[in-house]
Amino acid sequence: TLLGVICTDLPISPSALQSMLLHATSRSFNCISVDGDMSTNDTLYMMANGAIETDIITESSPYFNSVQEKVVDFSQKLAQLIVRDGEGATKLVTVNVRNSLNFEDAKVVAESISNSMLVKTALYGEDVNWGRILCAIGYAKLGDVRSLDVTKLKVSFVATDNSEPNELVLIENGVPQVNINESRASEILALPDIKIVVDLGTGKEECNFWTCDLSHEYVTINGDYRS
Amino acid sequence: KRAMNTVDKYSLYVPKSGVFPKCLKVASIASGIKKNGNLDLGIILNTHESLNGASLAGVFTTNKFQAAPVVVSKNVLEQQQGHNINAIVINSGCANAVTGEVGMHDARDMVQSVNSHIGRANSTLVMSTGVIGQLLPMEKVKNGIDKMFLRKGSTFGEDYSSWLNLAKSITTTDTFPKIISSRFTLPNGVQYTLTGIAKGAGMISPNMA
Repeated sequence: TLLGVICTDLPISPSALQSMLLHATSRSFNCISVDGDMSTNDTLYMMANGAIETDIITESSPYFNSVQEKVVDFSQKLAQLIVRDGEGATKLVTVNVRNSLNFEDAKVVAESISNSMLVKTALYGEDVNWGRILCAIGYAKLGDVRSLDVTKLKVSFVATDNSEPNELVLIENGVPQVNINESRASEILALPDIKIVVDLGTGKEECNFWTCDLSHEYVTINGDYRS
Repeated sequence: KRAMNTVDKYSLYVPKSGVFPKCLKVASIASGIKKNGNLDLGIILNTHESLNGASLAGVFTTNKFQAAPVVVSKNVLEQQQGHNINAIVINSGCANAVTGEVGMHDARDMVQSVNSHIGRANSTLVMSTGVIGQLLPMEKVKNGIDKMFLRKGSTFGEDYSSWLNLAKSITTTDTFPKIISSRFTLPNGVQYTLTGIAKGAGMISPNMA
């Protein structure tokens, strides 16, 4: 279960606060997955008590966007901590789907990869198994079939430690790269933070989704949770 | 073997200090819900005196089986239209989910108990996490709430240690408490603070609305 509370001392009207929280949630807490299971109790609150003396922030306030941006960034950091602590997790994985026809399908593709047990176990095993990623993209339940054009698809691992070459292309224009640099792949996959970039090439929208690897420990923890 | 050789996530991801919003106090206690005696009950309290109290927004699970605290809190938020919510009470160790009318009564009882202590009606929201399908040990929960408010010197604090303990009190299988905070400046030069706590390690794929 996810529970969270974000507090601020700004004065924010309830409707502006609700709008801000929804916007942030759709780009943070609703873009994480540890095991693909949705709880009966997931709840996130945001409280603004107005203890700071300044004009109340409403949707039309000149400061609304600035505060909302901070809340999005803040929510993403908090949400990522949950994924880092995923049961048995050893890696934080960012799935970045870009150049999508629309945001919704970018998220559907990112979520499909993030919830694939075979992708997650491959990441735990540090196995550069692009086939599983491709498979998860292929069965994603897209809202618009035009979002995926297999001849435009590009999939890469991107190093998160600024080492070079930064990008390891696995699939380009829908064609798997047959001569993948396996030693470079091993270096990238050995990092505690992994980034998978999927370029759909069908539009301009982008979604980031955060997941973790799946290890033996997950089973150990959840085999007898009730007791 | 790699997963067993756990990284010390606590030292990596738990900050050693923080900044916290003005006029917010928090408390936590080991009420006995958790069998291991760990912290399991916490309260966030707005102490800023204003006509409308604090504003509050919420997003909730879209699972069709919504736990009692979700249903009760949604009702409070709707009635208050996000105005004048001044406390949040949270327990871990028992989710109070799929517990029927008894669970609904217990969630309302938790809210009412805090409302009574702060002397404001309809001013508290509730969250629960833990095992599904078990009833809350309400005597322990209510005693815990009473102790937090009535203990000599009060257990409510606004310092780092109080917030860290609050973050700990809502954890279940988490290996570290999640707490972050930052101070920002508005274009008019006014400084404000964001502080966040969260919990979660498994059954995580939220779609809240």
